[in-house]
Amino acid sequence: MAFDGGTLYTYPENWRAFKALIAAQYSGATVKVQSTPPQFHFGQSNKTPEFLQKFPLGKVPAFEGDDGFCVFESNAIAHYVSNDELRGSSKVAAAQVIQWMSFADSEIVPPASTWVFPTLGIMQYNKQATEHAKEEVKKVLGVLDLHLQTRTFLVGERVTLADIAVVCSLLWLYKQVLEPSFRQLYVNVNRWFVTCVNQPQFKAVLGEVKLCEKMAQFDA
Amino acid sequence: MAFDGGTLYTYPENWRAFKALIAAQYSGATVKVQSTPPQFHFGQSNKTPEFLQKFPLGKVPAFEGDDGFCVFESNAIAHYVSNDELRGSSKVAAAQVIQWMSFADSEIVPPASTWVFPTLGIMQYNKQATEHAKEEVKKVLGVLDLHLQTRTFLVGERVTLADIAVVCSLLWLYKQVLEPSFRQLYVNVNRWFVTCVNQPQFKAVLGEVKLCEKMAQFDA
Amino acid sequence: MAMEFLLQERIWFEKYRYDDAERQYYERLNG
Repeated sequence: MAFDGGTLYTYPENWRAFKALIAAQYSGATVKVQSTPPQFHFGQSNKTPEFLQKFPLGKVPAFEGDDGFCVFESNAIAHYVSNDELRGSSKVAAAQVIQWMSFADSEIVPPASTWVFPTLGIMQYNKQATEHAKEEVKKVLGVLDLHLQTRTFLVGERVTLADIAVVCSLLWLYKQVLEPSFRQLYVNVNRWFVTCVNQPQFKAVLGEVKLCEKMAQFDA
Repeated sequence: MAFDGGTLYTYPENWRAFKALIAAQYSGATVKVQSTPPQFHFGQSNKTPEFLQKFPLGKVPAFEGDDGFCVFESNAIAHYVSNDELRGSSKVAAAQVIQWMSFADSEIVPPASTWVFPTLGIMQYNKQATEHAKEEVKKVLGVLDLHLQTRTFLVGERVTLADIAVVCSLLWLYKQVLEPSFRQLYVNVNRWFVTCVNQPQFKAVLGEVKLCEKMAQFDA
Repeated sequence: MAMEFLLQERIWFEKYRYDDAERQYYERLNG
């Protein structure tokens, strides 16, 4: 059955949902978003028996195709609404796309959240954890910078799910804490990040991404 | 370039490396393992400039194809050495394979590590964290049990990377702490797990998997 | 508002501690 479209359940401004929405901009898939009441009320709608029957973990983002096919986990949803170009058109490219998607989840998301959440006032600030997270972010940006020294995009010559996933996992960092003096070292990452978010398909979902000017401190 | 084989760098008994090795048993890929001195000495070899040039994070498992193609992140390696059957032969199946691989990393590995590491003497025991992890594991096993009520394998009718990834992420739990009284509730998961580890391709890599008889307590 | 939702995310904040402990364990094991 040819895939035509479906509904993405999420809360507003969910960077994990952005992955699928940007992918759909490239693939042309029709993805309807339900993220605000009355259609979808995060915290209630995802706890109803009907939702849990389709998505047993009750997590968002969650995707339901017009054909009834249900899939959860943001990388799986983004992969499903993509096209072969985004997924990696060769075995090597497909493996590299999965490599960077895993890299984003396992190496970027934990330290990025540890550093950023206290500045949003949603988590207790812990100096030691924040300092450690900063060092991990530097390491991650260093790996990306080296890789992007000779490349425009992470895999091959065009945007793939790798770029989409890593950009989305870096969004909060670039918007909230990577002030110019911190990010100046990573010129290739900055160039790559700005190139991506200025692509019309990214802009259609993210709008204008303003890079952080002053590192946000924790919001006591 | 047709993929013919390569070398997997890891330390012995690394469940993350098992994913690629079991996948290779199904796909027929020739994967040479380097996990012990003198070929590979974990803690030293993965810190050499030569290794870091290929694998900038210095993490294992790491894979280097005979053609020089290098890939890190265990899911990407397993995906690369697989065949289309294992990756999911349709768009729907491919998305479900990625869904369960992500599920293993995000929903199983954290509570499994929290519960098992203190019993191996890897980490300090923390009663509250362990009790919370046990509840998380129960939830995860419940989701899997419901899914496997009407299925032999996680995706489609045959073993895929989804089964391989989730089995490998559950290995320590089943060997170390899921004693009969704890796991008796999850009959479908037990049946599925035993079916998988008794497949010749799993057994070739894992050997005999003895299910835990007595929940290991933390190793003071 | 979206900030509050972020807290519902399952983030393994302690991952680095587990990664470090696991690495040290296997480095010791492999002497």
